[in-house]
Amino acid sequence: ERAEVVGVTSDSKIAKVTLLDVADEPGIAARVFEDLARAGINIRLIIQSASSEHQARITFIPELESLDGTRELVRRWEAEGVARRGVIESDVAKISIVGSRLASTPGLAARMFAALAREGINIDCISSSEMKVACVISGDRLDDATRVVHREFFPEDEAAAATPS
Amino acid sequence: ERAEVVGVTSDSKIAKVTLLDVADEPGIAARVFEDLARAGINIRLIIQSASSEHQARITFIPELESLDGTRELVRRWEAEGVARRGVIESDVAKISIVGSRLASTPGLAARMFAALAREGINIDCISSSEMKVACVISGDRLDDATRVVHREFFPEDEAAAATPS
Ligand SMILES: C[C@@H](O)[C@H](N)C(=O)O
Ligand SMILES: C[C@@H](O)[C@H](N)C(=O)O
Repeated sequence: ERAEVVGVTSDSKIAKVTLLDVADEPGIAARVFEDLARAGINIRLIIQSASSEHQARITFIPELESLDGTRELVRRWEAEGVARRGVIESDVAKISIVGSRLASTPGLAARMFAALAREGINIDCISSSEMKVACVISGDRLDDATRVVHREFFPEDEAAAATPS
Repeated sequence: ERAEVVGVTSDSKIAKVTLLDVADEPGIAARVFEDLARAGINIRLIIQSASSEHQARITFIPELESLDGTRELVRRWEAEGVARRGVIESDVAKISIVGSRLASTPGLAARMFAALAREGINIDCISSSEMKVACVISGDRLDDATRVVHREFFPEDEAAAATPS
C-alpha cells in the first residue's frame, strides 16, 4: 500500500482544555474521561505527551457546544486536586491530513508542518496515527492553514475546497 | 454508524523520544520531522500537548531498529539548541483500541484507561483520533495491558489474542 494523503479536513467548532500538573499515576486519565463520559461530553482529540517528575499534562479537545459542561468539570477537578489548573481556550481550530500509512512516512507530516511554518502559523498541539496527522492551531488562522496545506498536497486542484468535518 | 471497538493492537518494537523545551514558534516541528524524514526514520506516533510560557514538548515514537539514527539526531538538536534536552527510552510499548467513532464516544476511551488503571499500569502518553486511542506504557506491562484491555472490550472471547502490529 503506497503512502498518500487523500484529504485535508478542518474543524473550528472546538475548544482546547489543558489540565496542568496532574499526578502521573494510574487512574487519573480514567477519572477525567469517566467524568466527561458521564456528562455526555464528546471529545475530538486526547493528547498527553510524556510526563516528567511525576507530573503530567493532559490536553483534550471537546466540542464548542459542550463548553459550559466542560468548564464545570474543570472547576471540580481543580477543587479536588485532580489537576493544579485547567486552561480552557475556545479560539482554536484543528486541521488534519488524512490518508494511508501516514505515520510511517515521516516526510508527509514534515511537509504539513513546513507548509504551516512558511505561513507563520504556530502549531499548538499535534496528534498523529497511521491514517491522520492533526494539528491544533489558532482559530483565526484556519482559512490560511487550510489553503496552504491543501496546496502542499493537492497543487493541481488549488480551487478544490477542504472538507469541513 | 454505531461507535464500537473492533480490535486491540499492540507494538513493542518501538522507542519513545521526548524533546524538552523546544521553542514554541513556527518552523520547529517542521525542522524536527524534516530531519527525521531525511534520515529515513519511520515514526509511529507524534504527540505534542499544549505548550506554556513559549516552551513546548514534542514526543515521538520511532521504530526500535532506527534508534541509532534517532540518537544521532537528538544529539544534533541539543547541540544546535532546537531542544534543551532529548530523552530517549526504549523499554516502552504501545497499546491501542481501534474502531469507529471512538473519539466522539468518551466512554470508550475512559473504559480503556480504567482497565489499565485497575491493573496498576501507568499511562505515559495518549494519542487519540476518531478511529484509534493509543497509549504508551512501560514495555514490561504490555502482556498484562493487552489481556485486560481485550477482556474489557471482548469479554466473550477471553482466549482471542490481540493483533500485534
Ligand atoms: C496522567 C495519567 O495519564 C496517568 N499517568 C494515568 O495513568 O492515568
Ligand atoms: C513546538 C512546535 O510545534 C512549534 N509550535 C511549531 O509550530 O513548529
